[in-house]
Amino acid sequence: SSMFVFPHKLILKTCGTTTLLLGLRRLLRIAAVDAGFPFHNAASTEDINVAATPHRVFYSRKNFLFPDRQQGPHTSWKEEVKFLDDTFENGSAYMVGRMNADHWYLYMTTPTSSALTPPLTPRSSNTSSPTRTRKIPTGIVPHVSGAGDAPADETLEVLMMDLDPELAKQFYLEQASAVASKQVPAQAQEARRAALGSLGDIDSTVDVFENCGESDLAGGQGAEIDVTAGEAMTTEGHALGTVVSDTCGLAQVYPTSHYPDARIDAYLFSPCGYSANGVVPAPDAGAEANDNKPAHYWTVHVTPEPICSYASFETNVPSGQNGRRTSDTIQHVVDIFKPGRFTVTFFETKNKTADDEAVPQPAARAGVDKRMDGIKGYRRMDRIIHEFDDYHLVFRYFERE
Amino acid sequence: TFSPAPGSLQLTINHDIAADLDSTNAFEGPEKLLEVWFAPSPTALPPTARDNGLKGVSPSTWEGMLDMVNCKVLSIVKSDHVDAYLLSE
Repeated sequence: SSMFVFPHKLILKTCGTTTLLLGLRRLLRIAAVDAGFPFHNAASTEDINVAATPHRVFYSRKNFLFPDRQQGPHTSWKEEVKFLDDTFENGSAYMVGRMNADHWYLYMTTPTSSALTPPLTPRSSNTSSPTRTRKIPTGIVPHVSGAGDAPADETLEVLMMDLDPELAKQFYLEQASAVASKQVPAQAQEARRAALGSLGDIDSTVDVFENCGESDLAGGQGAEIDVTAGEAMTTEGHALGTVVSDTCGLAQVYPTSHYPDARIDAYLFSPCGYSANGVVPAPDAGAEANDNKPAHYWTVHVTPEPICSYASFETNVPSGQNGRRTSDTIQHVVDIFKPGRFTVTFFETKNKTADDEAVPQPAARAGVDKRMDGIKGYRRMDRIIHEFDDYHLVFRYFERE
Repeated sequence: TFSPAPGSLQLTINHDIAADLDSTNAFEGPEKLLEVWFAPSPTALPPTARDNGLKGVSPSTWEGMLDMVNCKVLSIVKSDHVDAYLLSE
């Protein structure tokens, strides 16, 4: 599982039987109380139910393999939608793809201006009931300088099923350990340094909390140490995760040769399974020169067991950055796992030019790029395009030829 | 505690969790994905928001939420623009 925290948004992607939506109301409370975002459902932050008003919300997933083993509201899409509808106003739920095969679900709220949606009457601050009865409005964002200059946003997600069994073995602890043992220590060290982006060369610091408790992790009580000591104090899971990142090819999705500031944090689970997060600063966004240049992320999660083999890849690195097309990225990732079938979802903001409504400009949209239909070794079975108020969504489904 | 220089990255490893994690019982591949925006962009935070918005919230505060989700923090890469949490399960 992974979480990405930006100043203005949070992305949480969780695996297995985690209960993601059960953390939603706590998230909204944290956003109000600890981050200071506006709220409209309570008189003050003292109210136990206080919840920040989000600008917008997305919740999505592929159909589960074992829905009956899920917990909380995650046993069915219907229950998840009910939970979200009970929480938010302005929500819409969609199913994309074949009902009798791999399909994908999306719930999203639509931003509305405060002029259109007046704030709800604040609740009494002395109530202590944990049962919230009012829905949280979305989209009420105060106008501030720069609000109209929101950068383009795009997200690519590749969900792969039925992984090649031989390639899936890379993501087992036993095999990864064998691979690591064949590397001379200097090579292993070099692989880790490459994956972490030569931390020692960029004025970075490794902050290690050995044997720390939760409060220590949070409070930043760990000792600042140099990179050499940090390498020695890594865990087996992180060390082997780095080896796997390098040997399987994931470290080359956004290679440091093209993205010199990119970083990877990977972990190999026991007895198997793998997760990695990548942070990719925008080109030339070095040091203090580009405070407004965003960093992007990518994340991978792998479940290699044959009975439920699955891998996901997600990124918001803009297509075309450093000359790399989205179709190149998809091909690279698919070649790592060689799945029997996979889906691709691509979200991108609409062109906000004045003539956007009158003159559609499909050629300018990466999501409809025909090259994304031609992944070598696969036949595209479906391509479904959804047009929302401010986003395009393109869903594709591929099967091995 | 310390403040990394602009442009730098900081890796934090939670050894308590990451050293002895057993994922034998994990079985379901497909993930759930939640994305919540509180402002249209990092440069459009409302005036009430603290410096750095959500990014200014401490990891321990997020841990309380992640406990409800059944996830633990394995490690964190902090950058100027985004903090990337690698989680258990």
